Amino acid sequence: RAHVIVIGNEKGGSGKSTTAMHLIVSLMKMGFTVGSLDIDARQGTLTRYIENRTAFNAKKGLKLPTPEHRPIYRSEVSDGNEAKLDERDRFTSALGEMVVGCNFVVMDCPGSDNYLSRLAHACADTLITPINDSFIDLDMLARIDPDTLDIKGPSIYAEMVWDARKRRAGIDGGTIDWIVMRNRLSHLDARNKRDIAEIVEKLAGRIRFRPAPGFGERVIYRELFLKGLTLLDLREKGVGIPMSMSHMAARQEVRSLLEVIGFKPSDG
Amino acid sequence: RAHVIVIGNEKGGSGKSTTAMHLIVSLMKMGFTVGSLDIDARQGTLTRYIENRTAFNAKKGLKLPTPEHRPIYRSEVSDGNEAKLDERDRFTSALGEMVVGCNFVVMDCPGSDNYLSRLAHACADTLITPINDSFIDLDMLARIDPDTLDIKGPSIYAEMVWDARKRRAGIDGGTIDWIVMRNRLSHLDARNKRDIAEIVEKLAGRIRFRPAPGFGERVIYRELFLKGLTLLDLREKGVGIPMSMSHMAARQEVRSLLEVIGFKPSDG
Ligand SMILES: Nc1ncnc2c1ncn2[C@@H]1O[C@H](COP(=O)(O)OP(=O)(O)OP(=O)(O)O)[C@@H](O)[C@H]1O
Ligand SMILES: Nc1ncnc2c1ncn2[C@@H]1O[C@H](COP(=O)(O)OP(=O)(O)OP(=O)(O)O)[C@@H](O)[C@H]1O
Ligand SMILES: [Mg+2]
Ligand SMILES: [Mg+2]
Repeated sequence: RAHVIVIGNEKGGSGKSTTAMHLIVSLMKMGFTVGSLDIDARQGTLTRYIENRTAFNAKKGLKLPTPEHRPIYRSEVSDGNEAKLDERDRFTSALGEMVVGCNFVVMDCPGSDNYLSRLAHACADTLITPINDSFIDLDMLARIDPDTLDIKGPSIYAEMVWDARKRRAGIDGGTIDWIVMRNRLSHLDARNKRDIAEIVEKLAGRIRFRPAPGFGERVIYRELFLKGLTLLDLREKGVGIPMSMSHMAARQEVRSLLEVIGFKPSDG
Repeated sequence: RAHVIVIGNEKGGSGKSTTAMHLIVSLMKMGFTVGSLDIDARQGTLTRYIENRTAFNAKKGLKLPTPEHRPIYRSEVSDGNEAKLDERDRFTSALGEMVVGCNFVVMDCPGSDNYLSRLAHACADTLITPINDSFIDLDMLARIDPDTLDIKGPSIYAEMVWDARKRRAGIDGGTIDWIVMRNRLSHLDARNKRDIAEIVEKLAGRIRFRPAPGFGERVIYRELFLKGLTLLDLREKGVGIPMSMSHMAARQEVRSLLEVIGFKPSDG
């Protein structure tokens, strides 16, 4: 059955949808069949990204690969328990179809806590959590001492992942491989960067995740959204956008993430 | 009664909590009494920022001004309609106390759509929406043509603000002054920056907001969170953090935002 990769972080704007799209395109380029679920369907970033890609293919007569994609909307039912049953049915049936037909299923979660997001987390084989290089983003993972930078205790998203791991173990005895990657890294700010790196390293042992090197702040990660493209598509004929030094560096960042997930360098 | 400033954007991580804190501290430095409501209480960034400030004051024996602050949690009631009544009661009573005692009330909203956030938006005199310099963030305001960069139509957050304006007019005939500010602006990426600026300018006329110059990507906006400080506190004795060129530039960015909101340069 398909390997499920969930992109999650209750903190907003940490790069979940961006990471999800780049991962999806990478997997397809490696020759895998990929299914994707947009768990943040109202905002719909991933759904729009893929619609834009389909439109680009049509306009240019291209065949850039696209995943089998389904948005999962929140229920509009007013009774809280009925709403959860409705959401669980639609989620389970969409996922059920994909796990048989695809090698990988990638799920993009919202930057907020809700029942659908918790369902998705409890199904993860791999959970990837991008974070901004910031004490504000770290505040969702742990409370930090302002003077020593010591970890004072886990915070709400770390607790949510803890719950998801218990539920996953309860479902089928499975475990969640949790990877935390720093995103939008600046080339400057040496001291803040060192502080964050130090905290992430301590935290990795405490709340059990593996840190990944992460992505730099690069306009190439966001300027191609309207065309549904990623930097990984730039070598395809017909795409018509030139490569640059920043593109090469970004390509290597994506490869490094794939290696941390478990792919061999030759795959990427 | 107090002037209500709501910081809102359904898109995550656009800088709402960061902007809210810097605005609150600026207003207090101008001598105004400020109340603040954390409408994103589970995530609690603003609430934690203020708790960190109170702890810093206690530890250093300082008296840096703090707002009268209340987090407003989402209801845990399972019936959807009962939950809304519960949220509305708590929100209205917290706001009611603040509007009489304070000159300004600042509300920090979540990066997702919910009933409390919509209530807050419908009470705004001024609505400030920070956005990342990105087509992904713009996608929440409008659908954009990938080739011409023309506005094809409003998107979900613009529609949410439209609703809030109708509700506000219905409540007391009031209007919402909507300001959109670009955040985390890079010094590079000239073409993407120009494209975004061009779209924002067109959009301002279409969905009726005033663009503000916005904040650059600067570590000073985020490195002081654990101490509850902002760059505006750095000149206070006892704070012990030196000023720099980036700090001076950031101070000017905050002043420019205040001017767009309606304060005279001499106030800031
Ligand atoms: N490495 C990067 N370099 C440059 N820009 C980036 C990078 N990663 C993300 N961005 C930009 O940062 C913003 C937030 O990214 P994204 O929308 O992927 O985050 P998210 O976690 O999915 O947000 P939400 O919580 O709202 O779902 C977007 O404007 C995106 O284009
Ligand atoms: N101008 C800036 N310069 C540098 N970092 C910034 C700036 N503005 C925001 N940040 C950082 O970007 C991230 C998102 O900012 P913030 O938490 O204020 O956004 P938000 O809109 O409140 O997010 P959410 O939707 O999760 O509530 C944080 O890590 C913050 O420290
Ligand atoms: Mg997203
Ligand atoms: Mg916030």
